[in-house]
Amino acid sequence: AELAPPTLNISLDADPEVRWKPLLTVFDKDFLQEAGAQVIDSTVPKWVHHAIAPVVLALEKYVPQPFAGEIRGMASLFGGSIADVIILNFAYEISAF
Amino acid sequence: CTSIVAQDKSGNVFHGRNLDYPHPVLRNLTINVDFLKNGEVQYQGTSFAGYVGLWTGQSPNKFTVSGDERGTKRWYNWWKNIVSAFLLGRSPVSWLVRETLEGAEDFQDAVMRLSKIPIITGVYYIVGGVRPGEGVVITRDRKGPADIWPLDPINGRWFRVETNFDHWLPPPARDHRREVANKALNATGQDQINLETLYQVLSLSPVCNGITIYTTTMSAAHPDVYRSLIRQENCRK
Repeated sequence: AELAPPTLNISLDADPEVRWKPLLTVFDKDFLQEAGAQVIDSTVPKWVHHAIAPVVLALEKYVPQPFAGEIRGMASLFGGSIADVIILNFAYEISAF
Repeated sequence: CTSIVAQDKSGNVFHGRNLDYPHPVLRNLTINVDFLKNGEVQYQGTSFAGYVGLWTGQSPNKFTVSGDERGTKRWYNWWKNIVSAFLLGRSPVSWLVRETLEGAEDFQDAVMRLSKIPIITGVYYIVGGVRPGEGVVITRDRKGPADIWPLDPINGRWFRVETNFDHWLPPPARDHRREVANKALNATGQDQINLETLYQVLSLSPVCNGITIYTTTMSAAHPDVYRSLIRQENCRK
């Protein structure tokens, strides 16, 4: 059957670093980490992933607000690396390369 | 992806989209998000857990928007994307959707922003409004619009279908989504188009296919009827 996805309330009045916290009421942290890794593996060749991770990390300071804060908050929520969350959020632009 | 914007005989504007992506795990990551300010929904959309941009959304009583991938044959221009992103500080295409949903006053303002604000790489933005004639497909280059393709209901062009190819060019011979959607919309007719019949068009093969993650139907003038459904086996060939 076709299912409606879960609905989350994200408050724009909350700090960007914490506003995506409601994700953890719906998703398991380990599942999010594993799913994120799968998406990266299917989008970015492994050697490219290893090569660009430190570069992406260095470029974090160029990401504008509120997206920078939200990405940092996501990485902290999932326990993943900021570089990987940035890569996930640039998946379309990376695949367009 | 496939996006459709259509207008019925009474002037109601409907907008639907299929989001296609070749990774089934996204079905388990799909979420609807209500973005609140002072406790009220300012805008809403459908996205994936971990992703801060939006490819589908609506600003209630103002406009709806979806984004479809625009491929480029000029792969050797990849370095321009990197310059766009980091040296020129341009936005990813899905961040501009969110910023527009948050800041645009109305359909016209949204179309201006989505047409003109520089982005990292090309894309198709499909926008629906609340008044008759408010529907458009914007073909985007990095710097600005490559083409603006509005509804023209007075001359019988009451719907627009966008998949992943420039509308003025024929799609690849193997891709029949545009043809099937056009045929189905013409068979439905302007007097029968509504969110349910639009959903049926978006459910036809190959418009809906093995990599369709979700289908959204929406109408900015009726924000309560916003609906996204995760597509399952029945959508596969």
